[in-house]
Amino acid sequence: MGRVTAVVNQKGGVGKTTTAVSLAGFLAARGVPVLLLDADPQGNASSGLGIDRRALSACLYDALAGNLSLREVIVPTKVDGLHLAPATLNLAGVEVELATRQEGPGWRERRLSEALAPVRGDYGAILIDAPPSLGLLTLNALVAADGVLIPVQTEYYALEGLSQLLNTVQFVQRRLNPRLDLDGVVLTMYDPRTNLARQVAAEVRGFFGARACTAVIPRNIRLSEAPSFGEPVHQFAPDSAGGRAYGELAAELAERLGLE
Amino acid sequence: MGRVTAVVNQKGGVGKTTTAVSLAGFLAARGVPVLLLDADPQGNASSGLGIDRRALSACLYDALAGNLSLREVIVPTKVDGLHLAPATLNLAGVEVELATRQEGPGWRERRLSEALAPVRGDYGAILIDAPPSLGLLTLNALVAADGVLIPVQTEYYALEGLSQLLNTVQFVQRRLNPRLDLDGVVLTMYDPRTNLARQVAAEVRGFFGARACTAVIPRNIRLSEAPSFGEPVHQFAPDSAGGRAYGELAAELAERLGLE
Ligand SMILES: Nc1ncnc2c1ncn2[C@@H]1O[C@H](COP(=O)(O)OP(=O)(O)OP(=O)(O)O)[C@@H](O)[C@H]1O
Ligand SMILES: Nc1ncnc2c1ncn2[C@@H]1O[C@H](COP(=O)(O)OP(=O)(O)OP(=O)(O)O)[C@@H](O)[C@H]1O
Ligand SMILES: [Mg+2]
Ligand SMILES: [Mg+2]
Repeated sequence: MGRVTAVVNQKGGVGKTTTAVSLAGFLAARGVPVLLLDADPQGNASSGLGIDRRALSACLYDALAGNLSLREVIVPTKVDGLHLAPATLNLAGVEVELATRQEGPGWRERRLSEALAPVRGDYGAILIDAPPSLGLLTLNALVAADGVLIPVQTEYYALEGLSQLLNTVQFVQRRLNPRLDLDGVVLTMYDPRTNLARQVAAEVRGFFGARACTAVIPRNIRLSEAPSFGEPVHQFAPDSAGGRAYGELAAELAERLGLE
Repeated sequence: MGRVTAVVNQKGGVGKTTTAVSLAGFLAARGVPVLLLDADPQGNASSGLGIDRRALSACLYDALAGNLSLREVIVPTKVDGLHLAPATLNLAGVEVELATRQEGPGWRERRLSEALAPVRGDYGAILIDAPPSLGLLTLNALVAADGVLIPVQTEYYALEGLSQLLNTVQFVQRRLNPRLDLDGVVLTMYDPRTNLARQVAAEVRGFFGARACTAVIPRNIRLSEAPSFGEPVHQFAPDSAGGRAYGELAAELAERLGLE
């Protein structure tokens, strides 16, 4: 059964998409069958994998709204063993679409979990890239997930939002998904030359202890260049500092979470 | 009458808050009475100005929900001439709160514009820091605004979202706020040493022409350190590369928009 990991942080630009796409690539390269769900209407994970969103006739929206099964939405990517449920702009309409349905409490938050159930057995790992908010799409990701991976940019503003995020995770654990675990907190865009980055890293490690991933992702230009070539970093620049760090993170999580 | 500028981009982490807070500081230092509205539930603009959000008894949410007038929510800051309507976590609840009210079309999107009307005359410039989404809070900012300022990080993913953002601006101009203008597009976190940054900058200038601001904001550690001291950059590090660039931007916009 594929383990589902949601990559979540409402703070914008902290490396959620870069982490989801990079991990998906490295896990697929290790032979793990991977499904990546692009749950962000911006669709960065989709374009980061070279998918032309204008050419798509269906996306994750259709599976959440119940128009299609998730299997009908899933597309292959340039990476062997890595499948994607892409996002288009339609996805931005899902909150309004689901809000109009008269259903019981928790129904809207479970759409993704329900859509995912028939395909979970086809994959070893399922990753969800969430948008920068704690709205319905992110709640769907947390309800569908076995664990949450939190990228934390080593910046002052990024620390601020963590308690709000943890409160939301606890709310979901209590009310909607008791099995939700914290898979890890990964430091991103780390520049060891700056005091600020070292201070934030120390605070995160102090607060999260063993749940702070050993692998730390440095700021590295190759990571921001890769999406313009539509390739994950394990293909675009595996030996770059950014590539090696995500390779280490993939190995660390595969072992800790038993992803095969 | 204070000109209202909304700082908007649904892409996360592109420098919306840093731009709103830095501009607000420099404009106040030039003698323009400034009001900054923190319309992001993350509340980064509030903490970037040294406000302890836990100590607040009211915030922008109360003005949008109609519990208080905006005047009752506004607080002074450490900067002379700079006032703030702060955000707390309550603000995340505004979409649900307003959605439950049975009102006509466009009513929800005009809450901020209506709340702002009685105080607009007290300020020379009013800036709105928007969250990383195109949801109700951002729509409120666009409906209340005379112009929109778009920070664009010089990265691949940041280019992707621009057409979606411009579509939303056009929608608002046609249906909700015909006076909404494009005040400018400002390049942020620019590192001239990288090809990617130069390519993105060239594309943005090619597309926006004269509306691309002359001032370009470089990547500069002082800008990310300033919020941890609760000070805008004109106080924290006015002579830094980031400080000087935002000073130039403030001068350019004050002249172009006639902010006094
Ligand atoms: N370690 C890194 N080094 C350098 N650049 C990075 C790194 N990680 C991500 N980036 C770049 O920084 C920007 C933000 O990263 P990304 O888009 O992955 O964040 P996000 O959290 O998914 O953003 P959003 O909140 O908009 O979804 C992107 O342009 C990306 O290419
Ligand atoms: N020019 C710059 N140089 C270096 N760091 C910067 C610069 N501008 C912003 N930052 C830092 O980058 C991060 C993102 O900036 P900021 O929070 O202002 O973006 P935002 O668009 O408001 O994010 P969000 O989408 O979460 O609201 C912050 O930690 C900020 O301190
Ligand atoms: Mg993203
Ligand atoms: Mg912000």
